[in-house]
This record gives sequence, C-alpha cells and structure tokens, in this order.
Amino acid sequence: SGVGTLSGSYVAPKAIWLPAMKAKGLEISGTFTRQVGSISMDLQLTNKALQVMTDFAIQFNRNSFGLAPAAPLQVHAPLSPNQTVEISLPLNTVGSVMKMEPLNNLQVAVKNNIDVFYFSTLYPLHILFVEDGKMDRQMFLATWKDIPNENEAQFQIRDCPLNAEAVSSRLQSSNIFTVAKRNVEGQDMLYQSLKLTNGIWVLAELRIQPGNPSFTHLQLSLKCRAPEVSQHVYQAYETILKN
Amino acid sequence: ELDDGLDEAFSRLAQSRTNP
Repeated sequence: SGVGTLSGSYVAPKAIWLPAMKAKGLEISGTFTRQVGSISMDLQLTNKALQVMTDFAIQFNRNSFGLAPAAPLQVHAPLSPNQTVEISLPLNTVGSVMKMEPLNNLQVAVKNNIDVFYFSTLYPLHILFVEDGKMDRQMFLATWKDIPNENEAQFQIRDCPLNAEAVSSRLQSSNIFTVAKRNVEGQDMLYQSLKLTNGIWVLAELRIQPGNPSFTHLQLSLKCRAPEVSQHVYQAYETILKN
Repeated sequence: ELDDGLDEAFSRLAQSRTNP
C-alpha cells in the first residue's frame, strides 16, 4: 500500500502509466502528491531500450481542473539503457480547462529523442483539496440548506479501521475539515467541508456507526453545487480512510 | 462563551437527519 506523508495527504504507490513496449523502451510510472499546498506528479522513468535517451519534455492536454506542469521536465543527464531516474514534477492548476470524462482524466504527452508518446491517467481528487477549505459554521448551515436535496449523494464506506476521532484527524491531513460534531442516538455525526482548487465547495455529513470493536461503518452524504464531483470526492474519502 | 445559536442549529440538523 502507499504512504502517508508527515504534512500532506495520502500518496498512492507509483503505478505503471506507460509500459516500455508501448513507448519504444521508455517506461513511466508515477503517482500524485499534495504537500503543504504544492501538487506534484512524482515520476519514475526507466530506459528499457538499447540506446541512450535525451531531450525529455512533457505536456498535458486540457483537463477538468486546469492541471499543468509548473516547470519543464528536468532530466539532468542522458538516460542510459537500464537506468532509472526519479523526478518530481511540480504542477499548478492555472492551465486550460476542458471538462473530461471521467472528470479526473489526464492525458499526457512525453517526448524524448526517439519519439513522442501519449498516455492517460486518473488523478485522485484529494490533490485538489485546498488548505483553506474549512467553511465558517454559519456559512455551512446556510449553504447546506441552500443546496437542493437532488444535489445530495449518499455513499457507504464499510469496514473502516478507524474510530470517529481518528477518522476526523486522518481526513484533516487531507484537507477535509470537521466543522461540527454531534452524537445522536449513539452515532457520531461529523459535518465537514472541503474546497477544490477551482473554488467549488463540497459539504459532507459523515455518520459513523460503531461496528465490531475495530471497524466502523460510515455513511457519507455529500452536497455540492457541482454534483458530478461527488463520486470522486467519495473515492477520495475511501482512499484516505482505508490506507 | 457567547451562544451564537449555531451549536443549537447543528444539533437540530443532526437530529433532523437521524429522525426525519
């Protein structure tokens, strides 16, 4: 499984995004991170060809949240056959926006001295959860009431290995903030908020039902003015709470 | 502590969601 970082959100283990056989010997694996407000794409490039690779560059297609490289792809020396290099590519969210299907799809082009290669990957939405995503309590209540019921989506998260306290602190390290907490008939109810880099707010009610001593069942209700993000926010909750 | 009524409002919200 992946690793949590000291001051950042959950980081998935690197996955192969471009197999060598599809890219004339260039293999790319990677993952996404968010640490203290900085998003990066952490890449591992391996040369499985018989010739040296040079002149690397990377470009993203337009995407739903304007993710774009914030610097050129820096491969400091030619990549020899069988050599691997690790690169952290800083990203920003001020690139061109085009709604993708699925919403978190990212199309990438990488070039080197041999050719240009293309691949697609999906990024976890929690890399877009900003540090100032804690909504004021009064604003939360007003917004919760204001967002119509048809914009509410409900999800189940079964067998979560954390209690209410740990759930709240784990989520906070990924910029999902608990605005209020209540206990009703033995269930903890957390009211939470998060904000995406493009300013979209998501409000959540997380109902925590004690299961057996080591697991809890969670019911997540999400309210958002852009309800197409809810499915991806739910996936972020699952990932953060189960890893 | 100044009671701004918000504590009570959250209690009512949680209550209404549990017993609609």
